[in-house]
Amino acid sequence: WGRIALLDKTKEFFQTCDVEGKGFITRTDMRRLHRELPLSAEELEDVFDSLDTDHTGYLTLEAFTSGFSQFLHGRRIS
Amino acid sequence: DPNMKPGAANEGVLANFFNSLLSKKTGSP
Repeated sequence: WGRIALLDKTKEFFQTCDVEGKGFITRTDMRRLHRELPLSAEELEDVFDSLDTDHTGYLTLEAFTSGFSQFLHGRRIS
Repeated sequence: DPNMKPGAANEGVLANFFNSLLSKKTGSP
């Protein structure tokens, strides 16, 4: 996984959440994902809160990327 | 719980979320 591949993947995930292509993800968008992912709407809200570190109420691609890279570092992928 | 640290408590949920996205979207990372 190079940095470019990581960015591509992050964008892909972001677009999965941002189905309307708004450029940001809202709490509602996140809750909707429970149909596609094996997580409850409540868990997805927790995910949203964890990523929305500035408590703005929406997630930008940067916030999403930062959360994803932190997750990958936690997993220590080599 | 006001003493609960947000973020730290949600680490497992975040990992679950990203793992799900990874397995949903990628055949071979």
